[in-house]
Amino acid sequence: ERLFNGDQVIRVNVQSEEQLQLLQALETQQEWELDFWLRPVSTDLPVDIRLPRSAVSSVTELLAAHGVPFSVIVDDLQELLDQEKAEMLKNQMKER
Amino acid sequence: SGRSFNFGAYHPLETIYSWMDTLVAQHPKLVTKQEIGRSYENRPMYVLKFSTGGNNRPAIWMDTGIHSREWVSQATGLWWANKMAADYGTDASLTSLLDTMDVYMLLLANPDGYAYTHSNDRMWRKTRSRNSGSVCRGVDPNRNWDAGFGGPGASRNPCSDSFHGPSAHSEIEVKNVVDLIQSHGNFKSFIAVHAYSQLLMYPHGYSCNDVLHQPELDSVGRAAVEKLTSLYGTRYKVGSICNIIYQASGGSIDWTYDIGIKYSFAFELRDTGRYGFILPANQIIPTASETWLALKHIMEHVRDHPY
Repeated sequence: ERLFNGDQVIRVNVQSEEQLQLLQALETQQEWELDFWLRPVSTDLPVDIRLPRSAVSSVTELLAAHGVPFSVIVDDLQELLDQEKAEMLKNQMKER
Repeated sequence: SGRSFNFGAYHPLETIYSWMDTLVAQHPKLVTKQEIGRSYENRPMYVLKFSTGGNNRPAIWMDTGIHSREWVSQATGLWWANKMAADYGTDASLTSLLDTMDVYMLLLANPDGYAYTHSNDRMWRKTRSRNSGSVCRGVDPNRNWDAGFGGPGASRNPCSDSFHGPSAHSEIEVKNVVDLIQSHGNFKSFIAVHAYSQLLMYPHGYSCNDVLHQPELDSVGRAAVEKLTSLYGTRYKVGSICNIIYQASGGSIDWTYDIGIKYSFAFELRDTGRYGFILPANQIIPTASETWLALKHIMEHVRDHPY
Protein backbone atom coordinates (compact mmCIF):
# COMPACT_ATOMS: atom_id res chain seq x y z
CA GLU A 1 0.00 0.00 0.00
CA ARG A 2 1.36 3.34 -1.02
CA LEU A 3 2.39 5.67 1.77
CA PHE A 4 2.43 9.44 1.64
CA ASN A 5 4.70 10.16 4.61
CA GLY A 6 5.85 13.74 4.52
CA ASP A 7 3.87 14.61 1.39
CA GLN A 8 2.58 18.15 1.57
CA VAL A 9 -0.24 19.92 -0.18
CA ILE A 10 0.38 23.55 -0.93
CA ARG A 11 -1.89 26.28 -2.22
CA VAL A 12 -0.28 28.75 -4.60
CA ASN A 13 -1.91 32.10 -5.24
CA VAL A 14 -0.56 33.04 -8.62
CA GLN A 15 -0.04 36.76 -9.11
CA SER A 16 1.30 37.10 -12.64
CA GLU A 17 1.47 35.42 -16.03
CA GLU A 18 5.14 34.63 -15.44
CA GLN A 19 4.31 32.76 -12.23
CA LEU A 20 1.52 30.94 -14.02
CA GLN A 21 3.93 29.83 -16.74
CA LEU A 22 6.37 28.59 -14.13
CA LEU A 23 3.67 26.37 -12.61
CA GLN A 24 2.55 25.17 -16.03
CA ALA A 25 6.12 24.14 -16.73
CA LEU A 26 6.18 22.25 -13.42
CA GLU A 27 2.98 20.50 -14.42
CA THR A 28 4.50 19.05 -17.55
CA GLN A 29 7.71 17.78 -16.00
CA GLN A 30 7.49 14.23 -14.69
CA GLU A 31 10.59 14.02 -12.51
CA TRP A 32 9.04 15.32 -9.26
CA GLU A 33 5.73 13.47 -9.72
CA LEU A 34 3.69 16.45 -8.65
CA ASP A 35 -0.04 15.85 -8.27
CA PHE A 36 -2.02 18.95 -9.23
CA TRP A 37 -5.36 19.00 -7.36
CA LEU A 38 -6.19 22.35 -8.95
CA ARG A 39 -4.29 23.06 -12.16
CA PRO A 40 -2.59 26.35 -13.06
CA VAL A 41 -4.85 28.03 -15.58
CA SER A 42 -5.47 31.57 -14.49
CA THR A 43 -4.15 34.22 -12.16
CA ASP A 44 -7.66 34.41 -10.65
CA LEU A 45 -7.72 30.84 -9.37
CA PRO A 46 -5.61 29.16 -6.69
CA VAL A 47 -3.44 26.18 -7.57
CA ASP A 48 -3.26 23.21 -5.19
CA ILE A 49 -0.38 20.77 -5.54
CA ARG A 50 0.51 17.62 -3.63
CA LEU A 51 4.27 17.52 -3.31
CA PRO A 52 5.85 14.13 -2.70
CA ARG A 53 8.21 14.31 0.27
CA SER A 54 11.22 14.01 -2.01
CA ALA A 55 10.15 17.10 -3.95
CA VAL A 56 9.03 19.36 -1.09
CA SER A 57 12.25 21.29 -0.63
CA SER A 58 13.06 21.56 -4.33
CA VAL A 59 9.64 22.90 -5.22
CA THR A 60 9.24 25.26 -2.29
CA GLU A 61 12.75 26.65 -2.88
CA LEU A 62 11.95 27.13 -6.54
CA LEU A 63 8.74 28.96 -5.74
CA ALA A 64 10.44 31.12 -3.13
CA ALA A 65 13.25 31.97 -5.55
CA HIS A 66 10.68 33.23 -8.06
CA GLY A 67 8.69 35.10 -5.43
CA VAL A 68 5.63 32.89 -5.88
CA PRO A 69 3.44 33.06 -2.74
CA PHE A 70 2.14 29.79 -1.32
CA SER A 71 0.82 28.31 1.89
CA VAL A 72 0.87 24.76 3.21
CA ILE A 73 -2.68 23.40 3.51
CA VAL A 74 -1.79 19.80 4.36
CA ASP A 75 1.44 19.43 6.29
CA ASP A 76 1.71 15.63 6.24
CA LEU A 77 -0.76 13.80 4.05
CA GLN A 78 -0.08 10.44 5.66
CA GLU A 79 -1.19 11.80 9.03
CA LEU A 80 -4.57 12.63 7.51
CA LEU A 81 -4.76 9.24 5.85
CA ASP A 82 -3.92 7.50 9.12
CA GLN A 83 -6.68 9.43 10.84
CA GLU A 84 -9.08 8.49 8.06
CA LYS A 85 -8.14 4.83 8.29
CA ALA A 86 -8.53 4.79 12.07
CA GLU A 87 -11.92 6.42 11.71
CA MET A 88 -12.99 3.83 9.15
CA LEU A 89 -11.95 1.00 11.44
CA LYS A 90 -13.83 2.55 14.33
CA ASN A 91 -16.93 2.96 12.19
CA GLN A 92 -16.78 -0.62 10.96
CA MET A 93 -16.63 -1.88 14.51
CA LYS A 94 -19.49 0.37 15.55
CA GLU A 95 -21.66 -0.90 12.72
CA ARG A 96 -21.24 -4.51 13.75
CA SER B 1 -30.09 -7.65 8.69
CA GLY B 2 -31.50 -5.04 11.03
CA ARG B 3 -28.10 -3.44 11.35
CA SER B 4 -28.21 0.27 10.75
CA PHE B 5 -26.02 1.71 8.06
CA ASN B 6 -23.72 4.58 8.94
CA PHE B 7 -24.05 7.23 6.24
CA GLY B 8 -21.56 9.43 8.04
CA ALA B 9 -18.69 7.09 7.24
CA TYR B 10 -16.63 6.00 4.25
CA HIS B 11 -17.16 2.42 3.14
CA PRO B 12 -15.40 -0.09 0.87
CA LEU B 13 -16.99 -1.14 -2.41
CA GLU B 14 -18.41 -4.42 -1.13
CA THR B 15 -20.25 -2.67 1.71
CA ILE B 16 -21.76 -0.16 -0.72
CA TYR B 17 -22.91 -2.88 -3.10
CA SER B 18 -24.40 -4.81 -0.22
CA TRP B 19 -26.18 -1.67 1.05
CA MET B 20 -27.76 -1.26 -2.39
CA ASP B 21 -29.44 -4.64 -1.92
CA THR B 22 -30.73 -3.48 1.45
CA LEU B 23 -32.21 -0.32 -0.10
CA VAL B 24 -33.89 -2.34 -2.85
CA ALA B 25 -35.28 -4.76 -0.26
CA GLN B 26 -36.65 -1.88 1.81
CA HIS B 27 -38.29 -0.15 -1.18
CA PRO B 28 -39.12 -2.90 -3.65
CA LYS B 29 -41.83 -0.92 -5.43
CA LEU B 30 -39.59 2.09 -5.98
CA VAL B 31 -35.96 0.99 -6.34
CA THR B 32 -34.32 -1.66 -8.49
CA LYS B 33 -30.66 -2.49 -8.98
CA GLN B 34 -29.52 -3.02 -12.55
CA GLU B 35 -26.13 -4.16 -13.77
CA ILE B 36 -25.12 -1.96 -16.70
CA GLY B 37 -21.90 -3.81 -17.48
CA ARG B 38 -18.57 -4.73 -15.98
CA SER B 39 -15.46 -2.71 -15.26
CA TYR B 40 -11.99 -3.35 -16.71
CA GLU B 41 -11.22 -5.63 -13.76
CA ASN B 42 -14.61 -7.30 -14.14
CA ARG B 43 -16.41 -5.67 -11.24
CA PRO B 44 -20.14 -5.22 -11.81
CA MET B 45 -21.39 -1.69 -12.37
CA TYR B 46 -24.79 -1.17 -10.80
CA VAL B 47 -27.30 1.62 -11.20
CA LEU B 48 -30.12 2.17 -8.77
CA LYS B 49 -33.26 2.91 -10.75
CA PHE B 50 -35.99 4.86 -8.98
CA SER B 51 -39.22 4.33 -10.84
CA THR B 52 -42.89 4.29 -9.97
CA GLY B 53 -43.94 2.68 -13.24
CA GLY B 54 -44.58 3.64 -16.83
CA ASN B 55 -42.62 2.69 -19.85
CA ASN B 56 -39.41 4.54 -20.69
CA ARG B 57 -40.39 7.66 -18.81
CA PRO B 58 -38.26 10.77 -19.12
CA ALA B 59 -35.34 10.28 -16.80
CA ILE B 60 -32.64 11.97 -14.76
CA TRP B 61 -29.17 10.49 -14.50
CA MET B 62 -26.60 11.03 -11.80
CA ASP B 63 -23.24 9.44 -11.23
CA THR B 64 -20.84 9.84 -8.35
CA GLY B 65 -17.14 9.23 -8.03
CA ILE B 66 -15.94 8.79 -11.61
CA HIS B 67 -12.68 10.08 -10.10
CA SER B 68 -12.15 7.40 -7.51
CA ARG B 69 -10.27 9.37 -4.86
CA GLU B 70 -13.08 11.91 -4.47
CA TRP B 71 -14.62 9.85 -1.71
CA VAL B 72 -17.16 12.35 -0.48
CA SER B 73 -18.89 12.03 -3.87
CA GLN B 74 -19.72 8.34 -3.50
CA ALA B 75 -20.65 8.85 0.15
CA THR B 76 -22.95 11.72 -0.82
CA GLY B 77 -24.58 9.57 -3.51
CA LEU B 78 -25.49 6.95 -0.92
CA TRP B 79 -27.11 9.52 1.32
CA TRP B 80 -29.02 11.02 -1.64
CA ALA B 81 -30.28 7.59 -2.73
CA ASN B 82 -31.47 6.83 0.77
CA LYS B 83 -33.08 10.26 1.06
CA MET B 84 -34.91 9.85 -2.22
CA ALA B 85 -36.29 6.48 -1.20
CA ALA B 86 -37.22 7.63 2.29
CA ASP B 87 -38.94 10.85 1.19
CA TYR B 88 -41.02 9.34 -1.61
CA GLY B 89 -44.60 9.47 -0.42
CA THR B 90 -43.96 12.09 2.23
CA ASP B 91 -42.24 14.92 0.35
CA ALA B 92 -44.89 16.16 -2.08
CA SER B 93 -42.48 17.65 -4.60
CA LEU B 94 -40.22 14.60 -4.71
CA THR B 95 -43.24 12.35 -4.94
CA SER B 96 -44.60 14.24 -7.93
CA LEU B 97 -41.15 14.09 -9.51
CA LEU B 98 -40.90 10.33 -9.15
CA ASP B 99 -44.48 9.94 -10.31
CA THR B 100 -43.53 11.52 -13.63
CA MET B 101 -39.85 10.73 -14.12
CA ASP B 102 -37.34 7.98 -13.43
CA VAL B 103 -34.05 8.62 -11.66
CA TYR B 104 -30.92 6.56 -12.30
CA MET B 105 -28.02 6.69 -9.84
CA LEU B 106 -24.60 5.21 -10.52
CA LEU B 107 -22.98 5.40 -7.10
CA LEU B 108 -19.62 3.89 -8.06
CA ALA B 109 -18.85 5.17 -11.54
CA ASN B 110 -15.27 3.87 -11.37
CA PRO B 111 -15.35 0.71 -9.24
CA ASP B 112 -11.81 -0.47 -10.03
CA GLY B 113 -10.39 2.91 -9.09
CA TYR B 114 -12.47 3.01 -5.93
CA ALA B 115 -11.28 -0.43 -4.83
CA TYR B 116 -7.72 0.64 -5.62
CA THR B 117 -8.03 3.72 -3.40
CA HIS B 118 -8.90 1.40 -0.53
CA SER B 119 -6.20 -1.20 -1.14
CA ASN B 120 -3.20 0.43 -2.77
CA ASP B 121 -3.19 4.16 -3.39
CA ARG B 122 -5.62 6.48 -1.65
CA MET B 123 -4.85 9.23 -4.20
CA TRP B 124 -5.73 7.18 -7.31
CA ARG B 125 -8.02 9.06 -9.72
CA LYS B 126 -8.21 7.14 -13.00
CA THR B 127 -9.45 3.78 -14.22
CA ARG B 128 -7.10 0.78 -13.92
CA SER B 129 -6.82 -0.23 -17.58
CA ARG B 130 -3.44 -1.09 -19.05
CA ASN B 131 -1.93 1.26 -21.63
CA SER B 132 0.00 -0.47 -24.37
CA GLY B 133 3.59 0.68 -24.56
CA SER B 134 3.54 2.29 -21.12
CA VAL B 135 4.21 1.15 -17.59
CA CYS B 136 1.58 3.61 -16.37
CA ARG B 137 -1.97 2.42 -15.96
CA GLY B 138 -5.33 4.09 -16.15
CA VAL B 139 -7.23 6.66 -18.15
CA ASP B 140 -8.96 9.73 -16.79
CA PRO B 141 -12.56 8.67 -17.37
CA ASN B 142 -13.67 12.28 -17.47
CA ARG B 143 -11.43 13.01 -20.45
CA ASN B 144 -12.56 9.93 -22.37
CA TRP B 145 -15.98 11.01 -23.70
CA ASP B 146 -16.61 11.86 -27.32
CA ALA B 147 -16.80 15.61 -26.83
CA GLY B 148 -13.77 17.52 -28.04
CA PHE B 149 -11.87 14.29 -27.35
CA GLY B 150 -8.10 14.77 -27.22
CA GLY B 151 -8.37 18.56 -27.19
CA PRO B 152 -7.02 21.11 -24.71
CA GLY B 153 -7.08 20.22 -21.03
CA ALA B 154 -6.39 16.52 -21.51
CA SER B 155 -3.07 14.74 -21.69
CA ARG B 156 -1.78 12.30 -24.27
CA ASN B 157 0.68 10.95 -21.71
CA PRO B 158 -0.51 7.67 -20.13
CA CYS B 159 1.34 8.59 -16.94
CA SER B 160 -0.66 11.78 -16.50
CA ASP B 161 -3.65 11.95 -14.20
CA SER B 162 -5.62 13.57 -17.03
CA PHE B 163 -4.67 11.03 -19.76
CA HIS B 164 -7.53 10.97 -22.30
CA GLY B 165 -7.00 7.37 -23.37
CA PRO B 166 -6.41 5.87 -26.81
CA SER B 167 -9.82 6.78 -28.23
CA ALA B 168 -13.18 8.20 -27.19
CA HIS B 169 -15.17 5.73 -25.06
CA SER B 170 -12.19 3.38 -24.91
CA GLU B 171 -12.81 2.90 -21.20
CA ILE B 172 -15.39 0.22 -20.56
CA GLU B 173 -16.70 2.17 -17.56
CA VAL B 174 -17.47 5.10 -19.88
CA LYS B 175 -18.81 2.89 -22.66
CA ASN B 176 -21.25 1.18 -20.30
CA VAL B 177 -22.80 4.54 -19.41
CA VAL B 178 -22.78 5.74 -23.02
CA ASP B 179 -24.59 2.58 -24.13
CA LEU B 180 -27.23 2.90 -21.44
CA ILE B 181 -27.87 6.60 -22.15
CA GLN B 182 -28.13 5.95 -25.89
CA SER B 183 -30.31 2.86 -25.67
CA HIS B 184 -32.64 4.57 -23.18
CA GLY B 185 -32.98 7.65 -25.37
CA ASN B 186 -35.12 9.68 -22.99
CA PHE B 187 -32.75 11.23 -20.46
CA LYS B 188 -33.57 14.88 -19.83
CA SER B 189 -30.86 15.60 -17.29
CA PHE B 190 -27.40 14.27 -16.54
CA ILE B 191 -25.65 15.21 -13.32
CA ALA B 192 -22.06 14.19 -12.63
CA VAL B 193 -20.74 14.50 -9.10
CA HIS B 194 -17.11 15.23 -8.32
CA ALA B 195 -15.43 16.63 -5.25
CA TYR B 196 -13.02 19.48 -4.59
CA SER B 197 -13.43 23.21 -4.75
CA GLN B 198 -17.20 23.76 -4.46
CA LEU B 199 -18.56 24.46 -7.92
CA LEU B 200 -21.72 23.85 -9.89
CA MET B 201 -20.86 23.72 -13.56
CA TYR B 202 -22.54 23.34 -16.91
CA PRO B 203 -21.13 22.78 -20.45
CA HIS B 204 -18.81 23.28 -22.07
CA GLY B 205 -15.40 22.25 -20.84
CA TYR B 206 -13.79 21.71 -24.22
CA SER B 207 -14.73 25.19 -25.43
CA CYS B 208 -15.00 28.50 -23.62
CA ASN B 209 -17.83 29.78 -25.81
CA ASP B 210 -21.30 29.98 -24.28
CA VAL B 211 -23.65 27.13 -25.12
CA LEU B 212 -27.07 27.86 -26.58
CA HIS B 213 -28.87 27.36 -23.24
CA GLN B 214 -26.26 29.16 -21.13
CA PRO B 215 -28.68 31.76 -19.68
CA GLU B 216 -31.14 29.10 -18.50
CA LEU B 217 -28.46 26.74 -17.17
CA ASP B 218 -26.80 29.62 -15.36
CA SER B 219 -30.03 30.76 -13.80
CA VAL B 220 -31.00 27.24 -12.70
CA GLY B 221 -27.51 26.72 -11.29
CA ARG B 222 -27.55 29.97 -9.34
CA ALA B 223 -30.97 29.27 -7.85
CA ALA B 224 -29.84 25.75 -6.91
CA VAL B 225 -26.73 27.08 -5.22
CA GLU B 226 -28.73 29.68 -3.33
CA LYS B 227 -30.69 26.85 -1.73
CA LEU B 228 -27.50 24.91 -1.04
CA THR B 229 -25.92 27.90 0.68
CA SER B 230 -29.02 28.48 2.82
CA LEU B 231 -28.24 25.42 4.97
CA TYR B 232 -24.71 26.04 6.24
CA GLY B 233 -23.51 29.07 4.28
CA THR B 234 -21.20 26.99 2.07
CA ARG B 235 -20.16 29.08 -0.91
CA TYR B 236 -20.27 27.66 -4.42
CA LYS B 237 -19.31 29.20 -7.74
CA VAL B 238 -21.55 28.67 -10.77
CA GLY B 239 -20.52 28.74 -14.42
CA SER B 240 -19.33 26.77 -17.39
CA ILE B 241 -16.51 24.29 -16.77
CA CYS B 242 -14.17 26.24 -19.00
CA ASN B 243 -14.91 29.57 -17.42
CA ILE B 244 -14.86 28.72 -13.72
CA ILE B 245 -12.35 25.89 -13.43
CA TYR B 246 -10.35 25.24 -16.58
CA GLN B 247 -10.57 24.08 -20.15
CA ALA B 248 -10.99 20.31 -20.15
CA SER B 249 -11.92 18.22 -23.16
CA GLY B 250 -13.64 14.84 -23.27
CA GLY B 251 -15.86 15.43 -20.23
CA SER B 252 -19.12 13.58 -19.62
CA ILE B 253 -21.52 16.52 -19.39
CA ASP B 254 -20.19 18.01 -22.62
CA TRP B 255 -21.02 14.74 -24.39
CA THR B 256 -24.50 14.56 -22.87
CA TYR B 257 -25.26 18.19 -23.68
CA ASP B 258 -24.07 17.75 -27.25
CA ILE B 259 -26.34 14.73 -27.78
CA GLY B 260 -29.32 16.79 -26.64
CA ILE B 261 -29.54 16.37 -22.86
CA LYS B 262 -30.02 20.03 -22.06
CA TYR B 263 -29.89 19.90 -18.27
CA SER B 264 -26.33 18.64 -17.93
CA PHE B 265 -24.53 19.71 -14.76
CA ALA B 266 -21.46 18.75 -12.77
CA PHE B 267 -20.97 19.31 -9.07
CA GLU B 268 -17.65 19.76 -7.31
CA LEU B 269 -18.55 19.07 -3.69
CA ARG B 270 -17.13 20.60 -0.54
CA ASP B 271 -13.57 20.23 0.63
CA THR B 272 -13.14 23.19 2.98
CA GLY B 273 -9.85 23.97 1.26
CA ARG B 274 -7.89 22.09 3.91
CA TYR B 275 -8.35 18.39 3.31
CA GLY B 276 -8.62 17.79 -0.42
CA PHE B 277 -9.80 14.27 -0.97
CA ILE B 278 -9.48 13.40 2.71
CA LEU B 279 -12.58 15.29 3.77
CA PRO B 280 -13.30 14.22 7.37
CA ALA B 281 -16.15 11.75 7.60
CA ASN B 282 -18.08 14.03 9.93
CA GLN B 283 -18.59 16.35 6.95
CA ILE B 284 -20.22 13.72 4.72
CA ILE B 285 -23.77 14.26 5.94
CA PRO B 286 -23.54 18.08 5.97
CA THR B 287 -22.15 17.92 2.42
CA ALA B 288 -24.86 15.53 1.26
CA SER B 289 -27.62 17.51 2.99
CA GLU B 290 -26.69 20.88 1.55
CA THR B 291 -26.16 19.58 -1.97
CA TRP B 292 -29.44 17.63 -1.82
CA LEU B 293 -31.20 21.01 -1.78
CA ALA B 294 -29.42 22.04 -4.98
CA LEU B 295 -29.97 18.67 -6.61
CA LYS B 296 -33.66 18.79 -5.78
CA HIS B 297 -33.95 22.26 -7.28
CA ILE B 298 -32.39 21.06 -10.52
CA MET B 299 -34.59 17.97 -10.65
CA GLU B 300 -37.74 20.03 -10.03
CA HIS B 301 -36.77 22.42 -12.79
CA VAL B 302 -36.28 19.49 -15.15
CA ARG B 303 -39.69 18.11 -14.18
CA ASP B 304 -41.38 21.49 -14.68
CA HIS B 305 -39.69 22.31 -18.00
CA PRO B 306 -40.24 19.36 -20.30
CA TYR B 307 -38.68 19.59 -23.74
